[in-house]
Amino acid sequence: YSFFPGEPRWPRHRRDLTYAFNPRNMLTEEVKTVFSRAFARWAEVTPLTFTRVESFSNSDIFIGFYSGEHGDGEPFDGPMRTLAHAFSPPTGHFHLDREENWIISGEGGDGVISVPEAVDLESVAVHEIGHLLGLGHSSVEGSIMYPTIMTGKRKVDLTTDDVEGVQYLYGENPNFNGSISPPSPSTQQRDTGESGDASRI
Amino acid sequence: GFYPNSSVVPPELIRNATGNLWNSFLNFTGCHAGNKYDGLYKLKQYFQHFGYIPETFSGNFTDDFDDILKNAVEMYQRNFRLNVTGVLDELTLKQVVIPRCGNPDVVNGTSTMHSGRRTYEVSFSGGGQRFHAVKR
Repeated sequence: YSFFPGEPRWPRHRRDLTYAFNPRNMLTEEVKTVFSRAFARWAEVTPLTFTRVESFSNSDIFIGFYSGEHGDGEPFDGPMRTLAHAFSPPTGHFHLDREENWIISGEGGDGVISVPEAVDLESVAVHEIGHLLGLGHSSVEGSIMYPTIMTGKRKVDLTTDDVEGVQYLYGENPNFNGSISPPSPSTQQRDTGESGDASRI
Repeated sequence: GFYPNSSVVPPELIRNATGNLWNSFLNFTGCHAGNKYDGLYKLKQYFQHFGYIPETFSGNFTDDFDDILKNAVEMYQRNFRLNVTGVLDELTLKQVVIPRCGNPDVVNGTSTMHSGRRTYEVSFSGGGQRFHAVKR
């Protein structure tokens, strides 16, 4: 795992975070639910909480879908290629490319999605929330913070690498009693990396 | 657009993944330092976007496979656990074209991804006994 330079994190007095969606996107409840599932995965292993609010101007985290140049000097590039980006704490900006074909896959963990030329929205959301919390990219291929995601794939379960990184910044969730299941052979093969075998939570 | 997993994205809206610009990078398979290749400057722009070539090299890139690009390729291969050859081999370019997060892998010239088993030297100096711990 890695961090942004200086290891920025949300300050102690701001651990109960709010998030809101750009009202111009007019997102459906179904899309918004994907993000609440993604936030819940990080909340499970940290003392952080995430609450959705309607006011886009007063929240801690701002989520929006944009095309091309959208004001931060990092223009999106159309289908595939760059999918999304997010800023280090305590900025809270989370931008996704609205020109992607986003798949709103159902509940559940890692797997495959039905359309190879599309991208699983929850997988990208879990990754970008890692950035919003202060994580950089990881070289452990099976980890959430690995920079690339194969189209047609769903990768939402936090691995040991992700959890170690985020708990280095915020500590553990006092109520978390999750066990780290031994990785299935395919997962183990995929996750083995320098920091040892990452396992999925 | 947003589509439920079980559905089929309307064919007219499927933007063919093979048609995206990055796939043209596969044409550089086998390219190596010392030569010049048409369009190689676009790959340099890609590596700069993700931090492998410092912003100080802004401006017009050439099509020369120079040391700037070779160093970027080697750091990329290290980060993605590929053979570090500095050559644009097939595995490297197949990794390059995969859709990804827009955040850079390298910040201020420091590659954070390959920190891998990064050690921290922590020393508690002060009145009491001097502790020196290494966190891996």
